[in-house]
Formats: sequence, structure tokens, C-alpha cells
Amino acid sequence: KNLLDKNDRLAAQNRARFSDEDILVINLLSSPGSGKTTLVEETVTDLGAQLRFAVLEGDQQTSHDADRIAATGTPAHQINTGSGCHLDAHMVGHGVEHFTLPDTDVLIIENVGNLVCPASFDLGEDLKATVLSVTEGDDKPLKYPQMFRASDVLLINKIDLLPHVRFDLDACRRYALGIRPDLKIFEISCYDKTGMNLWYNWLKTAHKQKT
Amino acid sequence: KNLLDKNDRLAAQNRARFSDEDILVINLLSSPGSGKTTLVEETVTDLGAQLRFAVLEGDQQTSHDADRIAATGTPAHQINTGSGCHLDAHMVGHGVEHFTLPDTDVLIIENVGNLVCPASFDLGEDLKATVLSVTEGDDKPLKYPQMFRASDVLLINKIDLLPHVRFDLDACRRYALGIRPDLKIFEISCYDKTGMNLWYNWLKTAHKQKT
Ligand SMILES: Nc1nc2c(ncn2[C@@H]2O[C@H](COP(=O)(O)OP(=O)(O)OP(=O)(O)O)[C@@H](O)[C@H]2O)c(=O)[nH]1
Ligand SMILES: Nc1nc2c(ncn2[C@@H]2O[C@H](COP(=O)(O)OP(=O)(O)OP(=O)(O)O)[C@@H](O)[C@H]2O)c(=O)[nH]1
Ligand SMILES: [Mg+2]
Ligand SMILES: [Mg+2]
Repeated sequence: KNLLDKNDRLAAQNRARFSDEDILVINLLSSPGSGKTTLVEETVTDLGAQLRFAVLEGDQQTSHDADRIAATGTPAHQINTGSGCHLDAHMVGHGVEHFTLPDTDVLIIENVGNLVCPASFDLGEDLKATVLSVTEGDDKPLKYPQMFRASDVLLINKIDLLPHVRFDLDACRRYALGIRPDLKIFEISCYDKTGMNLWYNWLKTAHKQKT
Repeated sequence: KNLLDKNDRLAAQNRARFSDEDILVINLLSSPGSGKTTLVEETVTDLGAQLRFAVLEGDQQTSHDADRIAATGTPAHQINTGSGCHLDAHMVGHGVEHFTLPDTDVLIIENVGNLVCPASFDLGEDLKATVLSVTEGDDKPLKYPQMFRASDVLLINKIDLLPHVRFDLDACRRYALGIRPDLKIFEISCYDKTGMNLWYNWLKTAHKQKT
């Protein structure tokens, strides 16, 4: 209880800071390997001329993900959580010290790959976007409802693999909307770029609405 | 600290009970959707004439996984953890009360889909077997080392999808063995049954060695 209270206080501080700077902040969540970093790589590359991004990466170990984002020319910083299973507001508050916030339009925080724990920790974000790949099975919204209930956006990724897996896209949408009726759902492939335009337009609109 | 101490005491009680009954116990771990339940379905179906299985299922919500296993005719019981991110020895101690342990050769405990937290909680098992699907990326052993270090067995699943994803099988094996040099690695597909025989032989031998 105390842990979450302290976290909520720090998250509120983060949120106020991000609002002062007119920065749209997205907490990007998923199971390990759903395609979060690939989504960020594509997004910052395709929208980098229109929006100024900064990316915080959270992982138990390595700087692999931040290195991938830095390779696109986008400011990126890696947070290693060690045995920790989620990012928290304290880590994010320090993490953004590596960026020039006045030069940032959109801050993407890629959380530790985990469909459970990160759902409970507010980071000061405007939105939670969860990525679910079609290779994980269409039952995830029902089995891990806490994360889907906490999400504003759901990106169903890797739809290029649909012919090779047992995944019912309609059922998955139904399950997710049953848990969170106002959930905004995108069906995408980071590989062949299906659906990415709709996601890009939505992101640009969300940023306009914040500023 | 206290939490883990109490859990370790209960795990030791579980382990003693399982040894008394000559039961081989496997703690099955992975990210959400790597194919744990599918692996169990195939294993209990193909080996059900040679070994008597019982299966404990751990999920935040639903009894979907236990229902899938029960449909094979194998004793199965579902534990729902609510907002909990892992099974613990207390839950397992009570869960097995739903089984007739003297009639059981192998107990498979499918943990909550999570590549972080379950690594720290001993359930009283003999072995930890982690499933990693090729759709998650070959970097997982480096990014989530705690789980791989704690594992005795690694099953690289969904190798039928290799032609459609960027996954370097050799690199992944190297990363995993770098973390845990004595790791036993199987490359399988639950769909087309590649490599399953090697896994079945290993399981039968492990049971023989326990009894
Ligand atoms: N077929 C297919 N594979 C994809 C797609 N997007 C990502 N991948 C692959 O999925 C694997 C994991 O991608 P990442 O972007 O590293 O996933 P992640 O969610 O960032 O993983 P963690 O940060 O470790 O939790 C990689 O092999 C990617 O190439 C897609 O649209 N289609
Ligand atoms: N292509 C392919 N898909 C597979 C394979 N094994 C499992 N799947 C699919 O992967 C998805 C998830 O499988 P599950 O067995 O439910 O995964 P799980 O690890 O038990 O999932 P949770 O219990 O929710 O964590 C389903 O759509 C399966 O059909 C395989 O060998 N190849
Ligand atoms: Mg990543
Ligand atoms: Mg399962």
C-alpha cells in the first residue's frame, strides 16, 4: 500500500512536469517479445520529421533496446531494473534527466516485458498502450485482464503471421472490449507496415490534443 | 525477505511430500503465450499411456488452461492468482489436494505467464523448464537472465515459424548457455511435433531417475 502511495506521488510530479513541457507520454506495455521495440523503431523513423521523440527503455538487463532506438538518431536512455519486474515513477523521474524535455514532443516509455506487474505502477504517463502479438493466443485479454483494463490503446501486432497461428482476431477484439469498452484497437504488422498509418495518425492527433 | 523464507519452508514441505510419493515435479515457465499449455496438451496425450500425469494451472483469471488439460482426460486443477504475478509454494500445497498423489507419476505445474517474478519462488519442484518461442526474439536469455539462470531445461518452441521471423537459433542457444552452461535445450514445434520425441525421452528418463 505504502509503495503504491509513494509511487503515485512521484507519478503526479512527473505528470505535472510533462504537462508543463507539452509532452505526450506513452507507457508502452506487453509480454516479452510482442514487438514493442520494433514498433518504436518504425514509429520514430516514420514520424521523426513531424514529431520530436525521446524514448526511455526498461529491461532487467542489457542496453539492447536503447541501442536499437539510438541507432535511429532518436534520444534514448536505458534503465536496468535488475531483478525488478516493472518500471516505477521514481526510475522514470530520473531517467528523463538524460533528455532535453523542452525539445521533446512525445516521450515513449517502453516498460519491462511483463503482462502483469507494470499495470499497477503509474509513471506519470498520459496513456497506456499495450501490444499483443497474434502469436500469443487470442485469450490473453481474458487471462490477464488487469493489463487490458488499464490500457487506453491495444495494438494487435504481427498480423503477417495470422496464416500460421491459431488466433481469432474477432474473438480477441471482443474479449478486449469486454474488459475495456472504450479501448482503441489497432491491427498492425511492424514487418509489412499494415495498419501503421492509422496508428501514426492517432498518435499525431493525441499529441495535438495534449498541447 | 520474510516472504521468501516462508515460501522456502513451504516449498521444502511440498518437495518432501512429492518425494515420498515418487512424483517428478516440473515447474513450467514462460512469457504469456509461448506455448506452455499446448506443450502440456501434447505431452500428456502422447505419453499418457506410459506415465500418469496431474497438472496444476496458474493464471490471473479463467480456468481456460485447466479446461484444455482436463479435456485430454488428465487430472487438472486451476489456481487463479487475481492480481498475483506468480504461483507460490502455499498455493501449490493446497492445489495438489485436488489430486490423488499416490496415482501420480509426473506433476506439471504451469506457472503464470511471466518471464520475471516466478523465477524467485520455489514451489517444491524438481526442475524448472522454461519455454521460449521463436516469435519473442533471440535476445531473451540476455534481457531476462534471472529466469534462464534458474532453469534446468529450455524448450525453444514454434520452430515451424522460423521462416517468418528474425530469430537466430544458434545465437539464442549461445546466449542461454552463457547464462546457464548446463542448460538442457530442446528445439520443438508443438504444431508439427518436431523435436518432441527428444523431450519425451528426456522426461521419461528424468522420472525413472527420481523413483
Ligand atoms: N513476424 C513479425 N515479427 C515481428 C513483428 N514485430 C516484431 N517482430 C519480431 O518479434 C521479435 C521481438 O521484437 P521486439 O521488438 O524486440 O519485442 P519487444 O516487445 O520489444 O521485446 P522485449 O523488450 O524483450 O520485451 C523480434 O524478432 C522482431 O523482429 C511483426 O510485425 N511481424
Ligand atoms: N505456430 C505455432 N504456434 C504454437 C505452437 N505452440 C503453441 N502455439 C500457439 O501459441 C498460442 C499460445 O499457446 P498457449 O499454449 O496457450 O500458450 P501458454 O504459454 O500456455 O499461454 P499462457 O498460459 O496464457 O501464458 C496459441 O495460439 C497456440 O496455438 C507451435 O509450436 N507453433
Ligand atoms: Mg523491447
Ligand atoms: Mg497456458
